[in-house]
Amino acid sequence: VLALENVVKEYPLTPPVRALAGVDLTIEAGELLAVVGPSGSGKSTMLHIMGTLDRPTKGDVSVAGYRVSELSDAELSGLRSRHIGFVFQAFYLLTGYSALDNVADGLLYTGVPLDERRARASAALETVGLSHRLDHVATQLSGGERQRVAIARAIVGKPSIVLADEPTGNLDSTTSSGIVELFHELNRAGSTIVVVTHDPEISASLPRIIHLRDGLIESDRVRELS
Amino acid sequence: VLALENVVKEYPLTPPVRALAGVDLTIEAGELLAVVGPSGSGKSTMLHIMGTLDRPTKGDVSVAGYRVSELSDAELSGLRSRHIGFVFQAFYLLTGYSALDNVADGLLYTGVPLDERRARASAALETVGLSHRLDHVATQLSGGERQRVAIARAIVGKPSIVLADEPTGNLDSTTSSGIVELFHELNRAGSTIVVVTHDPEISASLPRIIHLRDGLIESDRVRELS
Ligand SMILES: Nc1ncnc2c1ncn2[C@@H]1O[C@H](COP(=O)(O)OP(=O)(O)OP(=O)(O)O)[C@@H](O)[C@H]1O
Ligand SMILES: Nc1ncnc2c1ncn2[C@@H]1O[C@H](COP(=O)(O)OP(=O)(O)OP(=O)(O)O)[C@@H](O)[C@H]1O
Ligand SMILES: [Mg+2]
Ligand SMILES: [Mg+2]
Repeated sequence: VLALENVVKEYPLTPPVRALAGVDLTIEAGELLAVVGPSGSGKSTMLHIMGTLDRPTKGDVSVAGYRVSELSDAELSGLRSRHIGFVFQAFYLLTGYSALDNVADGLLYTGVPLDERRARASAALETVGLSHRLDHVATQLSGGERQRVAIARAIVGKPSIVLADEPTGNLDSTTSSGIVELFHELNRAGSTIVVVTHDPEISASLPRIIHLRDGLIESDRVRELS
Repeated sequence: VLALENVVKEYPLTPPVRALAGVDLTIEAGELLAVVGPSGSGKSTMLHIMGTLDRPTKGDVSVAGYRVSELSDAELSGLRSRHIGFVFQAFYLLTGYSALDNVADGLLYTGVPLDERRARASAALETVGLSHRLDHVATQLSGGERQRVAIARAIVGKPSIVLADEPTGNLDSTTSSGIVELFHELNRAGSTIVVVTHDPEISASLPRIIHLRDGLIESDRVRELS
């Protein structure tokens, strides 16, 4: 359902920066996996390309059966709203809006009326432990609360693909475990989930782990978990 | 060198939110300690009040021998630039500026000329492993690279007090250990260092640990470390 073939991403600085130096990766529908690697190794870049938020310099990308290079920006935007939930490393919440409306915004493309979107948003915020913060605007939330709003927004539409970029970096271990459990639940319900993470507890608990280093996949291992 | 006496911080929402519900804390010059607790428990709020970036609703704050309530905003600003280095949970880098100029900005108050500030900024960025990214602007840096720029900016002036709000949330464990080692070095050189962290490896390695829960200090323990 996600495939990268010889993907290169280069930025034209002096000297040029090769954020990805030739990545090959195939992910089947329904998988649950971790992406790990040092700071600056290309994880966010790879996740953005997988989520069609960025185009590679070279190589091919396929998402949900489509060859990304053959789609226009408008078609990619439609593909994303229907299939992909993205949790950004920097959250990107709408600053003037409440937690509830930030998450309801994740359903704008569905054509569902506002009060139904808010009802679903409220349910999503409950799953991340934020029922007591629905009406706080982004500036009235702690760092970990904002992170959880970003997670709720990404999953409220129950997308078939969830791409999460370091979703627990601002969370204590108890709250983190709740998020990992949420990802397991979504995966059991059929979603394909890719989690970029620096937390060894998380990567140790997922059935497949991809190690990135200097823009290349260093290892890609599936394991038996009891 | 830092004292909070019966500090309360309340936000006038409906119902009101008590981010801090009566905190008593004394930190001696030269200490190195961790502040831990669940997401939303008041850690950032407490750190901001300790750093004079916010005023309490009730209670007294003393920093570097001064009673904060007796200083004007201008005097507090002077106190901060002379004594305090603050690493923000959300980094707050200057977006159009390079890593080098972001860190050099941390020395603006010193009256030191630009090329000397840049030389010191370059040295500070080297200690956080970013010599290869000096001229990248904030948008050309990974999440963990931006976090390290924020750390370098906080410490470049060798402040006597370092307040770090979750400084390793976006870093892999190797890079994190480098940051912890940096804090130990600054502490050996005399700085007082308070680290808010969700990383149990970090809190376990510091000689004092304060647990916050629901805006109150639940425990405050000093331990013998070999
Ligand atoms: N401006 C505000 N108005 C209302 N409530 C606020 C405001 N700022 C923070 N809060 C609330 O105060 C509580 C404490 O916030 P704080 O940022 O100190 O938490 P924290 O311990 O740093 O959490 P995290 O680990 O998630 O960063 C949170 O529950 C938050 O929702
Ligand atoms: N617009 C850009 N121009 C130039 N270089 C960039 C740009 N964006 C990212 N980079 C560089 O590409 C490399 C990979 O960035 P990326 O954000 O993918 O890293 P990461 O693995 O997610 O790191 P982290 O764990 O710190 O979040 C980094 O070294 C970064 O400096
Ligand atoms: Mg990243
Ligand atoms: Mg915080």
